[in-house]
Amino acid sequence: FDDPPGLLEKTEYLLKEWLTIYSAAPNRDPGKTFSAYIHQMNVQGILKSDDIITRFFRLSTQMMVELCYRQIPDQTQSPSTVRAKLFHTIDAYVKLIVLLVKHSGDANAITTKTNLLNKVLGIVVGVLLQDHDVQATDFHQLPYHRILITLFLDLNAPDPVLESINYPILAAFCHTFHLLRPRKVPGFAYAWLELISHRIFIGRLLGLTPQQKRQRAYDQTPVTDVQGWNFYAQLLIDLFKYLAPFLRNAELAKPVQLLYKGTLRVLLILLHDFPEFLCEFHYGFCDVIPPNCIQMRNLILSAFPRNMRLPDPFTPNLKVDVLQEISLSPKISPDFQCYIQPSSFKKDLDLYLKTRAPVTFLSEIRTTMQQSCCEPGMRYNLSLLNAIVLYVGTQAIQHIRSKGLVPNTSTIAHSAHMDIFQNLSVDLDTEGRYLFLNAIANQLRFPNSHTHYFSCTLLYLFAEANSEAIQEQITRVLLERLIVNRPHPWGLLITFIELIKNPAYKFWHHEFVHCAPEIEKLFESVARSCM
Amino acid sequence: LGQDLTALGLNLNSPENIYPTFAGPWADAPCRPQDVEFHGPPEYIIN
Amino acid sequence: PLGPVPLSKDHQFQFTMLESAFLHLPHPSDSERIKLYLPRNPCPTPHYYNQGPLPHSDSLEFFQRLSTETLFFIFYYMEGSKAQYLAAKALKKQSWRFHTKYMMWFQRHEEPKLINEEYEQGTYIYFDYEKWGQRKKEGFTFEYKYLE
Repeated sequence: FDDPPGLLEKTEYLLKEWLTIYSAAPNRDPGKTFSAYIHQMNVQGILKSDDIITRFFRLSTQMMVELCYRQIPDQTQSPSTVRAKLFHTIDAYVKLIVLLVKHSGDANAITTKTNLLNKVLGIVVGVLLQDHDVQATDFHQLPYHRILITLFLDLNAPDPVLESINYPILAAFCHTFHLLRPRKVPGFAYAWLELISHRIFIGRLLGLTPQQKRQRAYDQTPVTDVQGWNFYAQLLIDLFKYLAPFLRNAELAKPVQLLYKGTLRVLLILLHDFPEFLCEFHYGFCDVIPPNCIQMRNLILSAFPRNMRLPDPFTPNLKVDVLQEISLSPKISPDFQCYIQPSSFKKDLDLYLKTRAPVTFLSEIRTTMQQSCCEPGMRYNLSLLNAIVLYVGTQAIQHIRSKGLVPNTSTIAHSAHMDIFQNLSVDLDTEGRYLFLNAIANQLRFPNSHTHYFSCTLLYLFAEANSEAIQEQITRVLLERLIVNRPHPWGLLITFIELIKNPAYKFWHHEFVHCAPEIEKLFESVARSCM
Repeated sequence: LGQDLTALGLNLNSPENIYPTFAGPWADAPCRPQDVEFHGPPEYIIN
Repeated sequence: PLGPVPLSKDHQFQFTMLESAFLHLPHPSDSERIKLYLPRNPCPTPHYYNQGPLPHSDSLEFFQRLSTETLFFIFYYMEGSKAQYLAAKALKKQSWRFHTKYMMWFQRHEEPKLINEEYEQGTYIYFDYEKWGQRKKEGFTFEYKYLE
């Protein structure tokens, strides 16, 4: 509000001046003429105060946006011609921003430069949000998309000054993209996904040295440069949270289908190039992905460290118990224990795990997991449920090891931890049990201590189930993860193979295996492909 | 039953990283060499 | 209970906005530098035409199999790209050298008649990008300060 009189005209004049300068020698050395331009900005009073600078950027950004809205509907020229002209102007504006950031303060003034960048990004976000609100379905992503991507690419070009502030640059953009997440700005969703999956963005945030990769695979000395991974994980969670309500309704409308397919492509890139990232952050992702998104979840759970050789799950007589990797705990971020709330419940849980008392606590777990909301699919606090399962399991592993033993069918039984798991499998209703079994199955991943423990646990629950309904549900949870198209997590495969191969489980004697000809054929087909 | 993820236009068998030629979430094929920006010698920027 | 549920009002709004965004999706060129030549202009072709890049077409070995004129075309019309870089590398493998003043590629037609620390002199073939063709130049002095 209340821009000083004449500021709009000055801004327009200065932008036109810059465009003339930029067009005269766009690829030579804009820095040479930059000093003269700064003098002009000074003369016009733009650099007089923080308030004026802010207004200058706001007005400039709005001019870029208005230009796009005016030009885009032009049917007299081809879309590529229209875009080329728009980009010429926008790219020039972005180049101005980059130079201002780069030359703000002296060469070592990291804070000054970062503050200016954050200011500009904040202004772009503000203009975008307002535009999105006002224009609604007429909102167009183009000017913002172009400004943000060109700004990012230019700020990541090889330059010693920009290299010295690269981390703050990445942090600023990640924060900006989080503010523009699809749930907040759905009209920007496609551009947003394109921004966060740009090859340069991915490379800058996730790229690690080979040594860092090896260190991160297991719970060893933490690697210092982890913030990029945390940032990217948050952005993916933003994406999954947006998609979740639409993906639950398995019939996807075309717009959602496109976004979903794009998401799968991004996940495939991550699985191929940065599997360690998916390994570490799988927990938070599975927390927000709907239970019916089986293939997408499998994609994440199939990740394994690149320096690991997975034993062929179809090897006859594969002795999982003797694999070296099952003694190693995988690194998991974020700390899932913080989801066990309230703190009084966590205290009670720890007390039960320690003393196996009071017995009444077991029903308290169930009621704590249940939410007051009665809407279908919303009756359980999924974050809490997942956290309890993983926490109890990891505590069980520690407990067994502290006795000098290794987890197996015998050592996991008759413990406070198994009390909880068995009680939940019996006490929960179908919906709750399904979510509970899914939480266990989400830990069936690459060879590690969690995969091994939870594989044993699932098989133990099957063997000790007091009703065929529980065995059927365990089978269903495994089967639905197996019948979708690849990939399939290693832990899932070895668990199912053990279930159908080991006569102790009497799998083929169960009625549900033969309940219908199609089901019988399905099991036989899956068993054949597993054997 | 999900999709055939090998048919999304990504070279999943590549021994090298594939993100440097990732053409975006809507692309059916990787970037061509002319689509990948390269910071070469400044003398090459003739136009 | 974990099956499909009707969208809430909030989610319905989000879908409506996504639907309208679907009508003007980002274009591949939106995330790329401006291409002075050969801008992206999607053109439907018969399905039996090659729809994607040839395998290994981003390798130096592939570029070395291209004709010299193709390499020059890539160099001048795809500047700032990996393709330009690979074309330059391939040209150098064929003993072409870039003159940074004339911005042209030169190749010795014969052993230079004179070589010293600062320049060599002799007969060269060069590619004139303005006339688009190879030319021969006798008695040309190639100063090393202009050698890329």
